[in-house]
Amino acid sequence: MSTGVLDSVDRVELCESLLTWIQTFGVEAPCKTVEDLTSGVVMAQVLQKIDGVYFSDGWISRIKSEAGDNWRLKISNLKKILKGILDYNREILGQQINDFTLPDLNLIGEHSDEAELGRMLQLILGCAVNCEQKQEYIQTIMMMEESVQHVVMTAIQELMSKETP
Amino acid sequence: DPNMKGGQTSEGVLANFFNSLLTKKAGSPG
Repeated sequence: MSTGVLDSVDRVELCESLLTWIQTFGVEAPCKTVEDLTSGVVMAQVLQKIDGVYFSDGWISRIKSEAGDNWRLKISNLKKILKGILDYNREILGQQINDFTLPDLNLIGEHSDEAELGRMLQLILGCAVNCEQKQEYIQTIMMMEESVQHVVMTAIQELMSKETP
Repeated sequence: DPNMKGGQTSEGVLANFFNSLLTKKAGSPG
């Protein structure tokens, strides 16, 4: 069954390209590998850079940085982050994401699933290119390798096709 | 040329897309 613009192979490529993109934020937590991202700590720090007022210190304090290999804690973190992203889209960006298959957080937390992590990072990408400081983030993407830019463009196009004001 | 799309270079397609994103207003479609 088709899952839209990106098939499952592309989703792994998407994850790898967005991992490269996530590194441009220069967050404190290590973010070199897929495993580095599955606790949600990096994602939370990136979201705080995107909008520090919405993703405040109070919000980020609910993300447990000591998740380690504890998949229950990881999934708990990921749930808070996904809810934050969806609320941010609705409350701040004024848009709903319909028909987008939301990431399977259990697969990310328990199995470091790249395709599902790619979906999560895609949603964060959507926040970055629509937020108030989007200019800075879009220009950073435009400085990246052409192959990465292509994947990022496809990811944004897929999201845009599923957004309704 | 595999990098050409509709008479435009791959680089041109990317630049057009991201530039249009820069000028897109919040909440407006594509």
